[in-house]
Amino acid sequence: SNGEASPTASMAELDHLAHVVSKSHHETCQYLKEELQPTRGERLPQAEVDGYQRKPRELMWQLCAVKITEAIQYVVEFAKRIDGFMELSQNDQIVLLKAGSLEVVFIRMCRLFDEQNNAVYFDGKFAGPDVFKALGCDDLIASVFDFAKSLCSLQLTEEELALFSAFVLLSADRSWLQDKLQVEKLQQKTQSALQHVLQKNQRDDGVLSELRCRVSALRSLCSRHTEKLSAFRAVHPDIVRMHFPPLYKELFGA
Amino acid sequence: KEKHKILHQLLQNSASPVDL
Repeated sequence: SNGEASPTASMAELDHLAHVVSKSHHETCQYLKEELQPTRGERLPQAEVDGYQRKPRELMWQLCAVKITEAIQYVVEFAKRIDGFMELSQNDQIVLLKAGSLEVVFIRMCRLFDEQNNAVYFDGKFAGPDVFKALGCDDLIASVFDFAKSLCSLQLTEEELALFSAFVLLSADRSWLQDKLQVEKLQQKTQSALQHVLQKNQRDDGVLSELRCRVSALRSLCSRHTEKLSAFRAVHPDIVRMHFPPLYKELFGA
Repeated sequence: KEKHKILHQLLQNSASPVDL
């Protein structure tokens, strides 16, 4: 009643929260798993892999910036539909999205990941890490693929993924938040709902702590993405200024 | 707000440019 999270939140409240977050995730997930099912398992022909590898670095960066930006727009819509998010100040909404939207894109990537072929759905087909060679960030790409693989291995349901995404987005320890306490309450409630759903699904007790460990991996991926972007921008400032999506620059440009 | 113009707009719009 006073907005406090668990233990006061009842099972019915947690079920309701899980339902709402799950529905928001479903409505904003960009691709339904079923849509991709027919192409899953298909390997990209070598000629197409070569085509990506031969692209000039600037063009490949631009393509990836566009794809990331598209995915982030869906994450913004997801955030808007999370209970309580739009009641936060606009400053805090922006702080949470700036820090967390790419993290959610990385989480969502595991839905579009083909574990057998180590490939992710990109530009209309399943692509392995070699497709991204022209970016000149092999280490970061390898880490992103490793992250997707490790998250896939937990075999989370869509509802669990939705709640984990909301939990990450509502991180109360982001710098520059005005109302940390309110974000903390929302995050705590989301964590309780996630815990509740994991229990309901008879998941191992360790899954929640596994997921908490993944949070630091996500942060590391995002800060490495920012470093790579800075390095790229230092060499190609005009490409970024003129050809990168404005939203991408707003989020990562500084 | 000026610095985050697009994000601001996306948050304000009830329907965003994304075709959901």
